[in-house]
Amino acid sequence: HRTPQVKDEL
Amino acid sequence: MNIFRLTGDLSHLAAIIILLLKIWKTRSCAGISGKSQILFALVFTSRYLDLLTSFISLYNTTMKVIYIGCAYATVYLIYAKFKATYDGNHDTFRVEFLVVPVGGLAFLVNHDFSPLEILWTFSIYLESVAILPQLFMISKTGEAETITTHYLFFLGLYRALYLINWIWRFYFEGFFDMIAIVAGVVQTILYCDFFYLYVTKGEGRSQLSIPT
Repeated sequence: HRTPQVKDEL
Repeated sequence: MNIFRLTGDLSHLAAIIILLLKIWKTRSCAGISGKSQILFALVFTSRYLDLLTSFISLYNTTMKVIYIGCAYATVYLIYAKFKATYDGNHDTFRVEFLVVPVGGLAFLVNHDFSPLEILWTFSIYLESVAILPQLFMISKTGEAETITTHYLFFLGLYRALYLINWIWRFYFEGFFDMIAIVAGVVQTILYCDFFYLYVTKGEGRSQLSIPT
């Protein structure tokens, strides 16, 4: 249920 | 990047700067919970270790360095430089009751059982409750300096803006992170009581008095 993504948020 | 996340980051930065300047200018940390500030330093340390492993953008790196630097500077001012003004008698929240359950939860509920991911998850869960010692301290003293209420307002506003950012990203990018969203909702809810007092009483009074 989570889109694989680079952690680009602070 | 969208306007909600940018405004959220700037609100967070404003909160951190407001607090640091308040302590530096007044040379006093009266009314400030050192425990919350230690928790925030822990949050940034465990979340931003990826500074050493990956580069996202200049903005991302710069903000992370500023957050970590300000967090440790604030802790230093409270526990070292202006230690005489630290109100330890009212800063009595048992933070082990936060760190231990949050640490356990990070091991049980996470997206990936890797060290960096566990630490990131720990930081997300910890951030959602890190303000509790500060809110607890204000409820014990029954008041907060106006500048402290502005600090709390921007700090609470930042994660509320992130919630809107996540709605935006889900709708436009299909981005969805249940852990960040749930923790963000909890974090924002903890400020609701304060937000109400800030808006209803902030204008009239010099001090925000929270009914104990």
